[in-house]
Amino acid sequence: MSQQTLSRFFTVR
Amino acid sequence: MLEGKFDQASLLKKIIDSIRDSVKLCNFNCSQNDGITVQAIDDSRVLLIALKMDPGCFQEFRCDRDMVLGLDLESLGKILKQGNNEDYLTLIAEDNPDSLLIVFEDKKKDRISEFSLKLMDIDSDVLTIDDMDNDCSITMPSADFSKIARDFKTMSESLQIIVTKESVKFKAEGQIGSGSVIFKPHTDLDNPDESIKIDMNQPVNLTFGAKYLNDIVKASTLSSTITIKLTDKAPALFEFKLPSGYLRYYLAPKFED
Repeated sequence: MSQQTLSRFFTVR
Repeated sequence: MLEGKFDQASLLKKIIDSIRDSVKLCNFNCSQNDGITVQAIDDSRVLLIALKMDPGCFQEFRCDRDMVLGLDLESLGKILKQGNNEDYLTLIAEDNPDSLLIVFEDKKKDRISEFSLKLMDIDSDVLTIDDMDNDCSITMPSADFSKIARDFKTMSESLQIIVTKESVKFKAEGQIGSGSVIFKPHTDLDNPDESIKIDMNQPVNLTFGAKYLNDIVKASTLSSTITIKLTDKAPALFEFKLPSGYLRYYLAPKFED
């Protein structure tokens, strides 16, 4: 199991 | 000019206590219609905090023009400790401010305390969060969820949340062994906040870092219930309602790449 980061799911404005 | 007066200093104290272990610096965005909103991401970029203090959170609120207050939450926390929980707390900022004035007023005595907090220029990314279709939504007493997050952290670095139509199961596996707690939906008519509601479109089985969940449940002081929205292989949303507005945490899951 590896911890995902939010950048993978949300786009940076 | 910004002037926001809380009926109880404890509300802002609890909010800051709920987020300052996750993020140190953040921008408070102030506007007449939305009140004060904050979006901040922790250094590891795993946890995102979205705070919305609507004007209804305040006894009085005015904000003549939109402004951004860059705050060091550790410093703000130090100042908030100086006031009593029941005091009125007023945030005051001039247009283009370089400091934030924080005023406590004791309701019984004629005592007024004033503090000035230096503001900072904080350059932060803003993430766009689309409205997500969730596979599951759970509403449960925040104290119950808080106990699970705290207790299971002593056993494992991860907490698994497994939702079916009939139940929500929290499960931890660690070196010493494993454990699980199962909740079934129920409605408590006498104490609605004690109810457990599970809405499920699809079953989910997600794993989250126990450390982050422990930071999230610090907000349990703000609301007696928590709503958890889960979607397979996507960040979870943990929401605590404020008197008007919300404190939301988006937490990225763990999974095999």
